[in-house]
Amino acid sequence: YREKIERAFLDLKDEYSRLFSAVAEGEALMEFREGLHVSVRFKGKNFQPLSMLSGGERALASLLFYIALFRIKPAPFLVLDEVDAPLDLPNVQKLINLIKELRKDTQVIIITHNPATARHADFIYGISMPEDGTSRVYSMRAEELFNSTG
Amino acid sequence: YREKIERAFLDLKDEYSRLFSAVAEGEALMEFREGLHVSVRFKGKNFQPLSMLSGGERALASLLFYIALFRIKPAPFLVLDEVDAPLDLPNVQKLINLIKELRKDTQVIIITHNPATARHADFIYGISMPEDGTSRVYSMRAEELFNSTG
Amino acid sequence: MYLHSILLSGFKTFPVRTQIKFHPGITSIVGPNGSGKSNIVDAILWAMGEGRSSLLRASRMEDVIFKGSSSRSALSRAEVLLNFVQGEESLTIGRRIYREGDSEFLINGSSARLRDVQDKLREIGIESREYVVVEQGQVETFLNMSPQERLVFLEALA
Amino acid sequence: MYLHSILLSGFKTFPVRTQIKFHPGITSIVGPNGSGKSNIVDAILWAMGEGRSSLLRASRMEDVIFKGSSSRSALSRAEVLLNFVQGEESLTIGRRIYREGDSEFLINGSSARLRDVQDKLREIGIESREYVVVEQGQVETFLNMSPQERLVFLEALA
Ligand SMILES: Nc1ncnc2c1ncn2[C@@H]1O[C@H](COP(=O)(O)OP(=O)(O)OP(=O)(O)O)[C@@H](O)[C@H]1O
Ligand SMILES: Nc1ncnc2c1ncn2[C@@H]1O[C@H](COP(=O)(O)OP(=O)(O)OP(=O)(O)O)[C@@H](O)[C@H]1O
Ligand SMILES: [Mg+2]
Ligand SMILES: [Mg+2]
Repeated sequence: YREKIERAFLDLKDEYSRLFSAVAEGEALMEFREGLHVSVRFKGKNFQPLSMLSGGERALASLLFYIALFRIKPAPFLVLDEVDAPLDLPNVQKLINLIKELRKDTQVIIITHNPATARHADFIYGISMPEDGTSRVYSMRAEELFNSTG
Repeated sequence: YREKIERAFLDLKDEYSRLFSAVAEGEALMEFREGLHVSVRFKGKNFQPLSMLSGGERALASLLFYIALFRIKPAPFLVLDEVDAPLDLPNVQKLINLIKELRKDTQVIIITHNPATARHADFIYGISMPEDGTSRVYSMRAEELFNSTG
Repeated sequence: MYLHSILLSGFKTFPVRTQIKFHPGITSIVGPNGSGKSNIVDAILWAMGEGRSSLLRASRMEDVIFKGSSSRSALSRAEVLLNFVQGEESLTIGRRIYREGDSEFLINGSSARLRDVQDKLREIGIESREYVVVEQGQVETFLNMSPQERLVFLEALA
Repeated sequence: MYLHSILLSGFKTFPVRTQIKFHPGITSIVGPNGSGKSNIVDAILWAMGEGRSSLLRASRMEDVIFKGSSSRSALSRAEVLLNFVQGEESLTIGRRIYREGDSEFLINGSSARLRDVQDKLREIGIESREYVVVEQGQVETFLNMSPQERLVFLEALA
């Protein structure tokens, strides 16, 4: 058991590290001592306590962790609710590319207000709420999405 | 003193209520007993505990509170850091209109990733960070904003 | 197995029996603030056995039952079914709750216990709810966890 | 009085003395993740007297001094000046911190205490920091506060 955990740690450490330097052009270090310690630095910057990172940097570091997990051990689905809210457009694009890589093994359901994110999906559902506090679901196509968000 | 607080409460209660029905087409109630209690409901829905509201509804209810405060007693400036992140496009537009009403008495500084928000500003500053962990500030015009975010 | 469809009935803003079909690949869900998108996520978490009502933005578990709106009266029960499919195989995990507080789990229509549901989910590759759902506003969770708390992810991998 | 300009020197990602001019009306600040936008907000809060380093995303107050990057070494002091203007009148509120921990406030260049700064700010209509700044991720603060905590807003109005 202990061996399995150490093995999982090494795989995760490598995968996260590789993703971080490829996507964030930075560096990520993980340590396993009484728990899972993480330290990251972004391009051109030094290592800093996680609390000093920006909102978008924290979101990206966290999302890359999920992507690393799913690359090692995909689960049948992954639900992401408005995870792109703090990201700038280039980082949204990076997230989308990573999600697209996951899609052969994992069904990704992503809730978003960002048309840039939504249009890369294979299927789009619109949820609306006419006056009566009742949700209605209808499928949409990418062109309709752009018309409705004007 | 006690009278001043009660007076402030009544002004705030009225202003918040009026704003909420005008902007959110819902209803907002405030009570002053051992503290400031708030209850809101959105169009077509019933009153619910605040915790059950959606992310965007909570953001809007909170922002309308700030707007109500500033309509009663404007401060010289108001800084808003990515407050539009959870809002859908129609709600972003409502926020912008309210901010525009405040601008004669209050200087509003709004940080955003949303070009729809940024383009309504009188002035736009872009912050960039070339490779060396050092922030650079430059003024931008609305047209440049759209080119850079593509 | 992939998530083929979910059925919501009386759950939060879904008083009307609503089926949502999913497909392999990427599905995007869009819509106005308060329209019910995160409620769908709550339904998935709830059906998978979430026991902490606060994680579903509810004070008590019965709060997930449709409480009425300006034009509909409150309902007395809520039900969510998750249907997983792989080729010819089909697995349906369900959960029901009644306003009096009784709640039950179902696997392929038969009554089951929470632990049976968790075992079944593990069988199809869902180690834990944290592994498969990132809730709204919770994207930084991994960073905010203590080093000890993060071990659950290593356990899910092992 | 309106905020005419801020000067950042050695503060977080502003190792180089940087002046940002503001105008009445609406100013929008845009830029990539991690470029320094929220750092400007932290500078404004800090110069106005924020004493809780955690609200500035720092563990200790000295953490706001530029700590170096891949191509620059760390600095040993940070300074922020906020210049308010109304017609001919001008008011500058400043704050400095040295790596050894000493910190001082300045009003129009002269040494001052925190309470002088707070009095000055109240004179120009800034009742409290909470009133004029909504930090990133803090938009729901008002809703999350207890009814008692919310009284600070009534006090600001009274
Ligand atoms: N039991 C219930 N009965 C009726 N309405 C409910 C119930 N529980 C939650 N709601 C309503 O559901 C709405 C929230 O829905 P949800 O969180 O899914 O919105 P959303 O589409 O995710 O919005 P956002 O884009 O703002 O995140 C709230 O208006 C809330 O009042
Ligand atoms: N004392 C310091 N010295 C050097 N760099 C620092 C210091 N304090 C913070 N930083 C860096 O500042 C960056 C965060 O900047 P900031 O929060 O202003 O970004 P932002 O533009 O608001 O981004 P976002 O759009 O993601 O919110 C982090 O990369 C952090 O490492
Ligand atoms: Mg939501
Ligand atoms: Mg920021």
